[in-house]
Amino acid sequence: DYGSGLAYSYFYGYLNIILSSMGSEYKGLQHNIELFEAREGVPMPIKKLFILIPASAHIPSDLRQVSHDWMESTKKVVSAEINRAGVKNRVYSNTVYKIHPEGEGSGHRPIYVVIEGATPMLTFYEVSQHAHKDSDTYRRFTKEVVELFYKTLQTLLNTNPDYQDSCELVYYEDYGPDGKRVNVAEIILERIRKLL
Amino acid sequence: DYGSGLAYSYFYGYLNIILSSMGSEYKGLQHNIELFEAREGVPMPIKKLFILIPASAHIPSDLRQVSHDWMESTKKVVSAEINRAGVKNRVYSNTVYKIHPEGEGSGHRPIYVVIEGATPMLTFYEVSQHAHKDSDTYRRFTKEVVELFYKTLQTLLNTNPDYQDSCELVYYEDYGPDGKRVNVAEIILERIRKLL
Ligand SMILES: Nc1nc(=O)c2ncn([C@@H]3O[C@@H]4COP(=O)(O)O[C@H]5[C@@H](O)[C@H](n6cnc7c(N)ncnc76)O[C@@H]5COP(=O)(O)O[C@@H]3[C@@H]4O)c2[nH]1
Repeated sequence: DYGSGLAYSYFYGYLNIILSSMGSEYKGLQHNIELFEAREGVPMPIKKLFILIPASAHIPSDLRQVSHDWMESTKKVVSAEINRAGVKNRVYSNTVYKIHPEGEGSGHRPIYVVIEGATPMLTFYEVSQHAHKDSDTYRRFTKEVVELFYKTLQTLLNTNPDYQDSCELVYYEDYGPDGKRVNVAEIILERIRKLL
Repeated sequence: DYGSGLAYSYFYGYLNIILSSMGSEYKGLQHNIELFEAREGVPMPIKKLFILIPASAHIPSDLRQVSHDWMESTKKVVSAEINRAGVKNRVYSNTVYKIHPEGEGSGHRPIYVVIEGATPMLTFYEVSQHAHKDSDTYRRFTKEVVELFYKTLQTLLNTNPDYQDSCELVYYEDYGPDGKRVNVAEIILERIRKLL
């Protein structure tokens, strides 16, 4: 229930704002991706927002940290600037990451994607780490909350025709069967191959 | 429960970021208010963030709309710019409003405050307005959710010594006993008088 509530507020309080062209003078994320690709002259094979949803709910501040250094941030794109609940010109931006398949210096041509973590999950993780009357419950049910967030968000995107092809949700386990941290860049590249 | 969950995520995912001096090069909201007062030469008698929590959960995009035109937005202050869950340099800003006591042209000297609506409430309101399996329940329990949000948030602020005097929560009924819309500017001025 808490997981689905977070998905609703993420969908209506964020995705609904940045994906559509209601972002005031900004025509929304998809438009921005096309402009970025043209202006910067870089390949952006999948023009969707990749949203990372790790089972642990923990996302670092820079995604490079979970990519074995295959990924680095480049520039930001402003997807919307709107008046929201009295805050004037609230800025909503996204980051374009450059991915070096097999790592920098491997000789593979880099590709560019707009990718970020699902912030409500990080906030939930932080809430569960602090001491308050519900934190034990939050920590014990982290996996369930994340799963329900993911499933609810997927349903919301699928049942909204405008957004059906705008986001790629990437749910993943933080550790592989070998007990090592997964490489998020590798997961993204695999997803891109499936989509092409 | 949903109301208290929203309060926790608002506290850890937003207030904790803008109120403290962890806002990267920005020293946080209180510092910003002092700078603004000095630089703009305007009176800011209460150097706290006023957070509106209307019982209906509905907050307009511009607070002028609920102030009988006593209030108008002036400039924004950037309280933090941090890397969050992979989004680099995510901007958190607040708006300084100018209040004309008794309305513009009344001859009273205007005062300036940083004020905004509690965004999770607006997002909750929007979620409850859309058709999905839980929306009837959301609409029916709006008042309870808002009350629990308010009480939980007040407790979080009171039990955190760094933030005790940083925010002024303003919970109010949207309509007065005369059935007319309340004037939020009047409510704020009344609160300021109590604090001085
Ligand atoms: N007034 C205000 N100004 C802000 O800059 C701001 N940023 C967050 N919040 C509120 O704090 C709480 C925690 O935020 P979190 O980032 O975990 O969830 C956010 C986050 O996952 C996503 N989101 C919103 N704005 C952005 C953004 N600019 N970039 C990325 N994600 C965003 O959508 C969720 C709901 O947003 P809001 O419904 O606007 O209210 C949030 C929320 O209640 C804000 N409130």
